[in-house]
Amino acid sequence: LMNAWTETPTKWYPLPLAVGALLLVAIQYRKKVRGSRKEVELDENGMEVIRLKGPWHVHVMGALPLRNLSRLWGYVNEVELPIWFRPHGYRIYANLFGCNLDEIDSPLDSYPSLGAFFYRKLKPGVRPVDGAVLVSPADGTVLHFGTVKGMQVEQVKGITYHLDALLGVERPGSPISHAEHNRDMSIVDDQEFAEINGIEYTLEQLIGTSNGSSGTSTPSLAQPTESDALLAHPPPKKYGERFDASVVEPSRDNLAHDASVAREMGVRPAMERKGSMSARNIRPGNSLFFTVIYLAPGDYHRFHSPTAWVVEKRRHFVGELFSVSPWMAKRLENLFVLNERVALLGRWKYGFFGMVPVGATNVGSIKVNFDQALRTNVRGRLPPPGAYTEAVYSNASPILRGQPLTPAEEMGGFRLG
Amino acid sequence: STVVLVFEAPADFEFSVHAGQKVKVGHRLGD
Repeated sequence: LMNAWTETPTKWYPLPLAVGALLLVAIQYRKKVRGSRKEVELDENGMEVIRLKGPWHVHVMGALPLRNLSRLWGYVNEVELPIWFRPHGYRIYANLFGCNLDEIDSPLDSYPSLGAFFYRKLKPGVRPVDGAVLVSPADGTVLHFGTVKGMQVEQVKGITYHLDALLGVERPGSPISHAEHNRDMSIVDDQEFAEINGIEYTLEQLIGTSNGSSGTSTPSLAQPTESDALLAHPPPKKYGERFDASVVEPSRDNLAHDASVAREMGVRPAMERKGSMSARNIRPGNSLFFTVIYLAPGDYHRFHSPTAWVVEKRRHFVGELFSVSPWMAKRLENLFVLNERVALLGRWKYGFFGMVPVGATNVGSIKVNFDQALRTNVRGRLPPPGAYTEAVYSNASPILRGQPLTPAEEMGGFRLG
Repeated sequence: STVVLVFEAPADFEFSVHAGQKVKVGHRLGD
């Protein structure tokens, strides 16, 4: 071999022009075939079939058991650390990832594990809320923003994904309707009163109640316990079913909060319309916008409400758990559509509003405070991309027919693993 | 992890951030 390598003479000679031309033709033909294949990759509903696309290192990552790794990472990080080690360990972590320890409201040794420290709360008042109509829901880096054109959202420059693939599409013939679930509480649309558990309240009374209380504090909402939610509305056995995740008994305190959100939103509760808003039906003179915020490992990992809005439903898409770092976003097409995510859909004063927390390998668990039934990153066979379970929050507020949220109100967060 | 916002707003809505900018909870995104 050594002799052959060193002693074989190299003889260079030009290729005929025809070979180069044939090569170009072959490359063009391959591109054309790929393009035509893309056009026909549709499912029975006419939706594009999402597949792993990208350079070879993306396919190597796709072959890894990312979900199992993510869960293992979660278990490891829930291991309770010795009290003497906690301050040192968390300080090392904070120095490595740039956490500001002055912002946390508990002593370092009170966090039993790295997972608990990662999901830390902040001191009240360390995040002043701007008066703008839209504020940041999380600490992080703005990756991208812009206008949604032709239902295409730009992931990075030149790479787009379809909005329907991100948020899901309405499925007719859902087994449980809003009307069936709301039989014990209803809103009379054309008259300004609401009937709750047999008692009629005028909306003036409800809003008046709110005016009489402290306008700056946010009353805490009664949350359903996990067992209540599961008993009242067992989770669906298969993908595509709908169930109502909210089992909150409405109280006057809740109603005062809801009325406050209604005022902030600039809508009168009695003007609720039937059905829910959709990204496909925007009002004349309006446009659809998007923004993507990336949370790095050291960032505070809870997310808050970006505006005053009402969450009407959530769609949980079980997917893979690729990294969502800017490096990966530039290489893997449809990254946000392939990953496990929770699409929270609703409305604000300008119409449709949607917020989608997207998980990743290290933070695969998405928690939503007002939805105790939601479980993400669970063991099991992966459903096809695009399949989701849907929960509606119509019982959360009889006035607003959804879960009302005020600007910067904590909504949930990402947990390790 | 990532948070994606998709929303309807008047056509003259303007973002007040730039790509790559660090933001914190409550920071103005647009108006």
